[in-house]
Amino acid sequence: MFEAKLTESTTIKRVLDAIKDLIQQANFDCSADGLSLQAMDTPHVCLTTMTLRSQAFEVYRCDRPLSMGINLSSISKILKCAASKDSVKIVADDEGADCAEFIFENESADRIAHFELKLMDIDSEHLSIPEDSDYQAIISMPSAEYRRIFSDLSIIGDTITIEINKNTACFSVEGDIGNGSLNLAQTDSADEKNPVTINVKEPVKMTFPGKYLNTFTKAVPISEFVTLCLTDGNPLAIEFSLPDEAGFVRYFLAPKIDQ
Amino acid sequence: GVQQTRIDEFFKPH
Repeated sequence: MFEAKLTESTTIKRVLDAIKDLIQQANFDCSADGLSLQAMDTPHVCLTTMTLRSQAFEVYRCDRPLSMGINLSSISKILKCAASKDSVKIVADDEGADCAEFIFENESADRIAHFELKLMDIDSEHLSIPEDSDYQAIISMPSAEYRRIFSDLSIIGDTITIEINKNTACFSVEGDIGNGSLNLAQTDSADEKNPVTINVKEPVKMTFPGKYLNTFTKAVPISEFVTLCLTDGNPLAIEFSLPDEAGFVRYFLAPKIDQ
Repeated sequence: GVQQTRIDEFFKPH
């Protein structure tokens, strides 16, 4: 038996909004620790991972591990039927269930909606992400700043270079109409309301596709801050963490490399 | 020129 109840639908709605433009379908792996998934986009440029830890749920029961193959567009359609303050309960049989049940209940518990989502058999490749990567540079910034930088730059072109030196990050773009760049310095005071922190072991300069950096802005409502981790010649890791360590959405983006 | 790499060139299957 798998049973998981979120107090408010907002949490799962935001997480799905952050991944559904990149992934069409994925296996939601349920274990005693929580709900997680990982999937590549169709061109295999980006790997998206998501975890909702068991503590994110008001009720969480997973008697044995199960994998639910879900079409992201379908689950999003069903979750549109939940008001943001409605609770969401997901129920599935752990013995080869062919559907999962979604129950939405309003705050006064006098309106209860039931939906069934058909599950799919998805044959997906699980990739090994190196743990505790020793990144050359880590930058943390308010997620609203992330959105502004990459929505602005990706309008100019799709080749965005991130260069991080001591205390400064430079984001630049080259496009058909021209080019642009933006420098972001580490904020001086720890009391600053919207801090930018930059940790550099070694300066790094890498190029990434702007279209993806812009797509990741869909995760901005999840988290007040975002962390970007870079190592020369390796994928960029971007993390949006849910409050109270309830989980995260992480993107790993393959770089553009000068051949 | 600059070429886009693929994520599965970096992370291998289990």
